[in-house]
Amino acid sequence: TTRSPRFLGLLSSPPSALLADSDFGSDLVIAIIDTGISPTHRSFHDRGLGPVPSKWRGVCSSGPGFPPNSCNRKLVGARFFSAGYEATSGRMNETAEVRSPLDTDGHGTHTASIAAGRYVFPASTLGYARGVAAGMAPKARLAAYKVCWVGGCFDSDILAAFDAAVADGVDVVSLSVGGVVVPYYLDAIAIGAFGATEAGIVVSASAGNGGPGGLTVTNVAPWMATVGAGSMDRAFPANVQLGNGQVLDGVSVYGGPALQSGKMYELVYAGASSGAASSAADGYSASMCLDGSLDPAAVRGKIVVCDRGVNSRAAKGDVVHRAGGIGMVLANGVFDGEGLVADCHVLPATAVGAAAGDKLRKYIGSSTRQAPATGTILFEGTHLGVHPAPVVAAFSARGPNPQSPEILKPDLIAPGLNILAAWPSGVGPAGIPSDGRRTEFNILSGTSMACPHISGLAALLKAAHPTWSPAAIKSALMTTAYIKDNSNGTMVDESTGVVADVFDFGAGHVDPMRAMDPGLVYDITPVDYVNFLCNLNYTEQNIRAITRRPADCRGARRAGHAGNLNYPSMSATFAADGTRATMKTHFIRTVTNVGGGRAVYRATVRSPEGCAVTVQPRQLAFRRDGQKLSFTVRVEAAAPAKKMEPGSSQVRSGAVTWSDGRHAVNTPVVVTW
Amino acid sequence: GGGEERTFIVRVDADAKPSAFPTHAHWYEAAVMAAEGGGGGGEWREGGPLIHTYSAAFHGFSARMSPAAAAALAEAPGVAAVVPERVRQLA
Repeated sequence: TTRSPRFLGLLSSPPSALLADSDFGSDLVIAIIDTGISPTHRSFHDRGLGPVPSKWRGVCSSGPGFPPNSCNRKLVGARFFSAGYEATSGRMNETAEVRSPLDTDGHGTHTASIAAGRYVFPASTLGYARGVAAGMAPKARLAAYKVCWVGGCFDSDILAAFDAAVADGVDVVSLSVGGVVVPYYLDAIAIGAFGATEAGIVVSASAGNGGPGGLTVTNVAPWMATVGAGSMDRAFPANVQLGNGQVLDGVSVYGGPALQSGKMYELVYAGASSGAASSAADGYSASMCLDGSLDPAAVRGKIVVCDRGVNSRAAKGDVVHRAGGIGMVLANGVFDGEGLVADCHVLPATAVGAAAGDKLRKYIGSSTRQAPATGTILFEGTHLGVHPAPVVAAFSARGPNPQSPEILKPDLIAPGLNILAAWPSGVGPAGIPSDGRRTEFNILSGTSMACPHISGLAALLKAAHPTWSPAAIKSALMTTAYIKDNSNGTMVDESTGVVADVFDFGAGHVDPMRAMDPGLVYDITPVDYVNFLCNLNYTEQNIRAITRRPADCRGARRAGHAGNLNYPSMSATFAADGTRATMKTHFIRTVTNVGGGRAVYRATVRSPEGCAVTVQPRQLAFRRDGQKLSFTVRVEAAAPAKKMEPGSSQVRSGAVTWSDGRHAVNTPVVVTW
Repeated sequence: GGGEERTFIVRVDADAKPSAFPTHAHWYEAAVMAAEGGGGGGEWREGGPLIHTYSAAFHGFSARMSPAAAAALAEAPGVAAVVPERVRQLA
């Protein structure tokens, strides 16, 4: 957040229209359902804020480390919900966690300040990412709902938080947790989110960190905004220089004493490497640098190469440190690809991609006692203006939507890689118990960090456009998103370095300034969602489990298919069984004019490869603001030349864009065979 | 079968509360106890069987019960859904 407001175009002098028109979100309350909050952090001061919005009905629960006066005009409410956790896991260990809204983990403080942290200067993490830290909606109010504990985040507590948030009068719910994907009527988060949406609350949720594999996206209900993660134009290079002259790209935010300048250290691979001189120990555990797996005699004074996986990245550094290693290189495996995350390691350490990891292991494997492998780590600090950016983070969960492929997920991406944000004073930046360092800000990565960016931006939009529904706000964010990076190419996938697609970035990367004035929006009512669920062939009972509405599906099913939900993207799925030469479908959409008055929009179509996409009518003439007009999109797809193998798929994407010369309303069209 | 107790989230039609119960919580408690074994078979817990009650995002409650009791509860009048709890992780 020392970079993301600028990267998103929010910073300007005078303040951007979005911030000015929304008064920085000052009348809005954002609920952060997470690990609680550190109320005394500078990011949550209330200087210069007006009175708490009169609609606010919440409370400030107190408890250990969280006195009754912890709330203020910024942090307007705080609650904690542990009954579900304790019903399953037994009474909590109150020496390890506290029965209050206080954040003893750090995650909730971090996400809260991304959404709505105040301007704080100077801000940095161990000297990295120095600047002014600011949340997306710096004057929006925060309400913390602590539901995540050492044992996880339990549905019954999450629902209690949703219930309280709706009753308290929040405007946006930010939920950076996820899990398995199940049918919507069995998904407590989807059920809670539906109730919140029905109450006019925007629900923004993390897509999950299960990428880069397909079908990994979570929190996929269409009434939620599902947010993936991208990079910014900022990097923290920490390259590995090898004794053979090679330099391998790495990243790190290690901030302690550096390695000796100009000195080359012996390199050792922690895993088994039979025949090589430099193997620290044998076995899988050692390769991962799991606790207790390293032989101190083999690693003392050396830079240890650890494979990524199983334990946390920072914990590996701690294991190496305790075994006497002087540094660490964390190497991706083939399944990790080239995705890198900068961590606050407890010793000089860096992370390298899979290709560099292979080179490193080969180099070490070819060494001898007489000619050992050597290297060092060159920490370069903070680089700005990096190209290309944004890049889709390797870990960001990917579509298609496992529950309803008719709805493209994730919806969009936002900054989620190497994000500096507030951090509690009682927790070390590496997030491991042995880390005694203290930092006011920490740099973390995850769709957890992307989600509150959208939550804060949604608050700004809602403040500027109070009559817009949650679906309209989501539509504005999606139809104005971009897919080109700062090198003017289509965004690339960090894990492979090749061009990313709609299952990676959804509608694209958020562009808040354009979202402020989208021209047209796709609006959705609760009844539309009922029809959508009917078209998923849910039973009436299943639909009532989500919507508390009696569902008469006869009309809905006559009206078409699940893809006819008035969603800001269109996804067609065809079974390529070899029996038909072409396949057809159509989508009906209705757009609402929010551009201010008379306008004529014309459609341009970029058809997915191998498909013919037509729009009817090709022109929409609006006479007034708020007017709704409908159009039909027909998709005709040639069957793949060869019959496809069972279980395989082919994806092509295009877009329908409506433009009046001032606005461009982009709607992705995805075809999957 | 009976199986080990776990947490279930129960969604109800709020309007279906029998007038004999002064509050929704009374209704929920009685429904869980009845499902557990005829009004007294469930394990007694301090504070009753309910973990949370919900009334704003939706109407219902969460409670620990056996899968058999949950199945019985799903058939009870006014109950719209019984959903097994899942544990989520930070992203």
